[in-house]
Amino acid sequence: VNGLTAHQSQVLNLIKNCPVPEGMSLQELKLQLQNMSMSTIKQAVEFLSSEGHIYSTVDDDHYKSTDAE
Amino acid sequence: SGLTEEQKRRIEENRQKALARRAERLAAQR
Repeated sequence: VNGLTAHQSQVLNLIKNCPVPEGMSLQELKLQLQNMSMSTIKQAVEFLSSEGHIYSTVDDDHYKSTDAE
Repeated sequence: SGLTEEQKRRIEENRQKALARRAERLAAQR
C-alpha cells in the first residue's frame, strides 16, 4: 500500500510506536523481530532512512520515525 | 528526559533532514 515490503513495514511500525526520546535501538528491534535476521533489519532501516521515514538519533544504532508526534 | 542539549539538537537536525528527504521522495513519485 505505502510502497514498503512486509519487513520494512514491520520495522517502521515498531520504530513509530517506540515512546523513548532517543528512539529504538537495532538491538531492541532484533528482540521484537525474532523472525528477522540482523542484516535484514539493518537493510530495512537503511531503506527507511534513505526514504525519510526514519532518522538516526543519539547514534547510528537508534532511530525515530518522522511520522510520529 | 535523560538527553543532553547537544543530543536534542542533533536529533532535531536529523529529523529535519529526514523530513526533507521524505518530501523529496514524495515529489519524485509524482
